[in-house]
Amino acid sequence: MLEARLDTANLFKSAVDAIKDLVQDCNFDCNDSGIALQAMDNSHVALVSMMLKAEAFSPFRCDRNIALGVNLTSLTKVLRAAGRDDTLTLKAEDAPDVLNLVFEATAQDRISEYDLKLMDIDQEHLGIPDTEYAATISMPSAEFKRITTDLMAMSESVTIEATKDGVKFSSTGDIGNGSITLRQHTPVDKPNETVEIELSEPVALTFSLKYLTNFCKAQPLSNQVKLCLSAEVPLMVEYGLEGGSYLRFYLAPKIGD
Amino acid sequence: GSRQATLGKFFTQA
Repeated sequence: MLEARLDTANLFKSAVDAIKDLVQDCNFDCNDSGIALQAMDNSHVALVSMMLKAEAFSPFRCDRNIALGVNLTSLTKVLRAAGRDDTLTLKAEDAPDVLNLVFEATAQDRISEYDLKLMDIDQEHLGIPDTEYAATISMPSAEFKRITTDLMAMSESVTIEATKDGVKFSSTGDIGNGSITLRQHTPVDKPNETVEIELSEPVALTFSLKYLTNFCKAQPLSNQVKLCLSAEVPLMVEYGLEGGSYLRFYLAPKIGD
Repeated sequence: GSRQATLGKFFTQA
């Protein structure tokens, strides 16, 4: 059986919130190392890969592999009943029909309990090759959100260009064009505002802004976001969570004719 | 013009 308790429901609420508009039905794959999820959007252009390691929970118990087939819209309805600071416990039997969720507000001695019906989901699982990326950019997640939102007003797509001088986001549309350039920036007193560019070779790729703005719904999960790029491979956008847990998005590039 | 690639082109089915 699975039993996994989080000190605050916040993490799980925010993670589900971040992916629910991209993927609808998906399996939460539980085993002794934690709870993982991999799902593609309907158009097979974007992929979500989430890993909540066992260490993120206290306690965490899962004796065998359990796949929880969940409709995220339904899960969102249940999670709406959880206070952000409630403790959240997920429980399931070995061959479960339901996922049991318990929210506890210890200060109020209030316990709420829900059973969410599960479904059988036959999901394609993709092997993601280990990639040595040409450029890895770490930047404030709020800044990335602002850039994608601002450029969305100009165009459907953005070209991300990483060079030794910095990273440039540029868009060209019907009304004109726009760009934002960030240079490496490491303020000692404000680590959350750090912009770091690791570059083995310059790279420029074009992506759909519709998907990138969608990924930015994960912004509340982490102050920093990591963008990993290599020529002609999918972009990886990573929101790192405590203890090595993460929420990653992969996005296939737009390719010139 | 550019066209949107899909992930199947890059990732293999596990």
